[in-house]
Amino acid sequence: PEAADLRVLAKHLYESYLKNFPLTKAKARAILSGKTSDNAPFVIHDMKSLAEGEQFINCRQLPRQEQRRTSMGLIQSELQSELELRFFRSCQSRSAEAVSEVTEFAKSIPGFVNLDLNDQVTLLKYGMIEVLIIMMSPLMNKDGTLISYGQIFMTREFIKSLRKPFGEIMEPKFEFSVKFNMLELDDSDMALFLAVIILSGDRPGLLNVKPIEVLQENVLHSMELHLKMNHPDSLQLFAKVLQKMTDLRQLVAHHVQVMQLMKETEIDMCLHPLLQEIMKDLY
Amino acid sequence: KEKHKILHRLLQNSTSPVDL
Repeated sequence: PEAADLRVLAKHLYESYLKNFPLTKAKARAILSGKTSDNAPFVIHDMKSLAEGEQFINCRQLPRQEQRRTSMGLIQSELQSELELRFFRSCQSRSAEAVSEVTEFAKSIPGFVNLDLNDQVTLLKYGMIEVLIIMMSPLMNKDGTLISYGQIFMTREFIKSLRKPFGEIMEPKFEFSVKFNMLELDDSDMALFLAVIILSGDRPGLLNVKPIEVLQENVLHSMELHLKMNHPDSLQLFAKVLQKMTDLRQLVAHHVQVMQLMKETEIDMCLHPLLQEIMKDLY
Repeated sequence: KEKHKILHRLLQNSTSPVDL
């Protein structure tokens, strides 16, 4: 009966994952390998294709006037600089949306909403960037990443070429993702791993750690069983997945550093209020 | 609580807000 309960939990989290996240790993890998009936993604590999593809990027928060400013005869470098900033803002918009998706997913983890509300906030605040990095991995390969719900493929070289510190944000995530993708987790495994990350009892400032650890322990058992059944030939997969949590903490530290640098150097940039809440006093 | 206003709101709303 206990194993049955753990299987029910795995199924529940997988269903919630499918319900809350618009682009699954299965779909992303199909797009990346060209095995989908949908149109191939629009490829952004330089400033010209970014300018052309900008209309496809999910940017519903940008006011129209701002978009029109590009045609006002600015010199080339200013145009480019504005294009980069606009692109960065649309990334922020999508990230804020993803934060709300992750929050809904967290709320669906059995027992999560019964935790102290302040602890729920702390778990989301400290786990969010880690979760988003894991969710980004299936969209990436060594050459680039899908964005805008899989409609656009942006090359790694192009992202790297953006002016500092924009060009530095993604490179460590690519390095991580290429290795993480080698574990070949599927969407059902990912759902469990995300729940494990969210339920980390060692986040700074938690008021009541015990109930969080109890919940995490249960999801860990469920993940261990699920990985054994889902990947019978992959040795030590459970341990290998858990080891990735150490890399995630380093990635977050780097991310915070770059964002800090951006705050200092990019006077025109204002961070989305929800992302500000998450980044503020984070380590 | 004020510091994490939107997160609080997201946690307490039954559906994701559309104002993101």
